[in-house]
Amino acid sequence: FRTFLGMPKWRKTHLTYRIMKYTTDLPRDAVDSAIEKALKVWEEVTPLTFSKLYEGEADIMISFAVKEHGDFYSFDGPGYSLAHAYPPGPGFYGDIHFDDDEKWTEDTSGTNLFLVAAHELGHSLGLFHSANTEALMHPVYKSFTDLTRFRLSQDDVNGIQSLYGPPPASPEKPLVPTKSVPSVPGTPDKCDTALSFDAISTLRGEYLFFKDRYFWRKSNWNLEPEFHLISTFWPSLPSYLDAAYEDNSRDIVFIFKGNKLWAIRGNEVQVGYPRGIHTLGFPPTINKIDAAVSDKEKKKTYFFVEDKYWRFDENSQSMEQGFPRLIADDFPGVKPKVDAVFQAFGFFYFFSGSSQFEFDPNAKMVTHILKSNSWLHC
Amino acid sequence: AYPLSGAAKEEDSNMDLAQQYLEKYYDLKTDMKQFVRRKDSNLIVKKIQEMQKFLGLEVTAKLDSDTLEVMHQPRCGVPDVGH
Repeated sequence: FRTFLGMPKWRKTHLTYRIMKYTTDLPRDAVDSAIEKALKVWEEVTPLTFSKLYEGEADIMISFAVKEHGDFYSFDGPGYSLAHAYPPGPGFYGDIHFDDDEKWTEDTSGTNLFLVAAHELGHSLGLFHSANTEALMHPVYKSFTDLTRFRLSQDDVNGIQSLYGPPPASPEKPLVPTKSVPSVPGTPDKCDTALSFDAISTLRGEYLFFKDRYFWRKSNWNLEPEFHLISTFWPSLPSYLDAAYEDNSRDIVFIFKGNKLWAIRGNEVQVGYPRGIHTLGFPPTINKIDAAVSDKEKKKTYFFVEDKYWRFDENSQSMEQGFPRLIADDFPGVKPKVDAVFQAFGFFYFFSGSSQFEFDPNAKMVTHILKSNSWLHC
Repeated sequence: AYPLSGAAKEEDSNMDLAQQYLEKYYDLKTDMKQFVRRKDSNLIVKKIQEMQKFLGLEVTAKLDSDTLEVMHQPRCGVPDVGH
């Protein structure tokens, strides 16, 4: 591996990124997902974390462009140069440009956006090209027949860790416990047809299903969910939670129990928490909430309490007027009380006891009713 | 000027491709361009060897088919040498 001349690197471990201009080859959420996946590749082997901005200047500004696009390197039409990126630093440094004369795809039928994005992010973080033909940072694009087999080479890991070191927990203290909690009598059984949940949230593309003192961790890449004690990852968090939701733009998951809320980013419980839920604007009569979900497109967060719900505006950071409203009025078919709710693939998934309601917010109707544990691969 | 034969024409276009590639990715100084037209110029031979070594090719110092094939492959636009 090699770094850029002078070894430029970011002097902080939490970086921001913003997708300024999208390609028309893919739906926006496919581009978002490919970039998130590419960021995760580097997150997993360093202390670095990333959060997405929707306005203003981010450390890594990402855009698609063709031919001459305002920097020293114009693109060259289909083929040849696919993209380029600049080493860490202010302004256009750290930025990534993709050649939109390529055919960008989620699979390998064209130029796979995830693979190229992972390579270009290596540059944005300070890696130059590697002469190791197996390395992600090798300059010549190599497609994979099976993308699930993609792994960083040791050369890539050595390179990025020469700049930022390993993830916070060193190998002898695995950050992510390698084996799940053995199923012990008295622990919840994921295939129990009566299974219900305390809270559910997304977290950086994965899903966390909280129950009692435990949670199942499900990602799109592994069929089998991992099963952990909450305290393994977040020792200071309570168990038997009430609600949880992810604020995507701030890369934070908010956790609720009773009249308190905590904020976690990755494994870190944020300073200044827990706080009282009334800081969000709830009336004093409310002492706990049942479930919460944040719509990442509309930047609105919904809080469900018995048969009613409130709506919070993430931009103005305030509870909206005209609430609470009846759940039955705006989410027809969803049975109160709501135990948990999360958003995925544009739907809201509501959980009440052992039943799960897939709700289409555009059609304003329940599109499927399933067992609550359908996500846990029983 | 007499018309170039097919082989000579192809060799010429390979030379152009190599020259652009080496300028873009291997820091071949463009101001040397008029003197590196001849394929046996020491500088361009060195740059071809440097490129072949970096890209994991056999270092033949010639624009052989493997080398030409790799130069046609899609790649990252960031240089391999120089900054």
